[in-house]
Amino acid sequence: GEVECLVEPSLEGILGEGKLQMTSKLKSCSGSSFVDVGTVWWEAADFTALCVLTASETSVSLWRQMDDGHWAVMHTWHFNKVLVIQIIPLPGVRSLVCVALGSLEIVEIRFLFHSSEGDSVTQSSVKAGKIKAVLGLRKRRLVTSCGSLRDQEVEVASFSELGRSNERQTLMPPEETILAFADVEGMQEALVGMTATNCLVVWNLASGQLLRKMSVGCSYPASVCHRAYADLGLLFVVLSHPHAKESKACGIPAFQVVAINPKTARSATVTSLSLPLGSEGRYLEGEVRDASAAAVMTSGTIAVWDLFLGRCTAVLPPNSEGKWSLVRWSVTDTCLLAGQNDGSVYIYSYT
Amino acid sequence: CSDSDLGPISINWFEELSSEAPP
Repeated sequence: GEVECLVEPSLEGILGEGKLQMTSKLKSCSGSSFVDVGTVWWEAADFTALCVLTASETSVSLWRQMDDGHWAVMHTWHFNKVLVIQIIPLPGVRSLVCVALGSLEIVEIRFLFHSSEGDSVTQSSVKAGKIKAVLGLRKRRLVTSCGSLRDQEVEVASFSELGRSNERQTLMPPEETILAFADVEGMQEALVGMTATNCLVVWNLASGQLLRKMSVGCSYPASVCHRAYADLGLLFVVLSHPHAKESKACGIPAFQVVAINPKTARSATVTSLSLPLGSEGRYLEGEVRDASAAAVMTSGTIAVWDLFLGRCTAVLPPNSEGKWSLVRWSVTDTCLLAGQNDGSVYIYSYT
Repeated sequence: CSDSDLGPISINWFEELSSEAPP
């Protein structure tokens, strides 16, 4: 099994406006590394709490902080035939976990539950196929793209509080492979997708119409769109470039904010977010939540940026145990989960 | 970026594109 431990709070990672303070450390006693981490509100007969999720290739565990401050594993779901690739956050959903399974690409998406009857953990398959991209949307919906090019199928599935599938709606596919989705803050019925050739597509979720396909005009291949914001008649998108060539590493920002006019399909870079002078490395992986972006850099450092200020607000260098490999925002957005390859997850408050 | 870089901006772009796009 897995063990818990609590580390005394200490102050780390201060730079300019942001403050990262470590509050807890969770450690898998098997020492196997986590492929993903996350948070979920969990309701049970005897507690309601914001819990931490850790995913290794063969299991997903739900951790709860006990009254004395220690963390304990409440439930573990095991996977024998397919590996866990990622946890899929579901905005506003409680007591339900969504995971993507597969090897090189996602082949199945499952919901994970805990049944009070017999105290058992259960799983149900939501979608199977060659899944290229998936995103959990508000109002208990999940959007997926399967296949590629002309055979592509883009679908929004809605589900009940118990995770049962209610209805499925097809979105008109673009004639390019979708590699990432992002919902649009400020415009609930809009959804954007990023294609393999760096085109941004916009759908109307209510009608399923494909409204626009626009080039975002950046030179890095297979950029990822993390988030979109609709304001003042423009779409602002936050992009990262995990597949940019190493040789260009010095000049590649971790994130870029690009403004797009959907009426004319013209775009312009608003700001480029890079590490402060003296820090090295390029973007490895990261997450954007509200107006904050966090990334693990190839140097093993975590950096946090404020998208409104347009600058790096905190840097968390590798600690004495090793380099960082994962970073995720908590659903409360004032906490950051930071993972290392030895199966450790550190919880930081971010203010 | 300036408005001239991006062309004329419409606050109602979502509704306008929805009325123009094929169903």
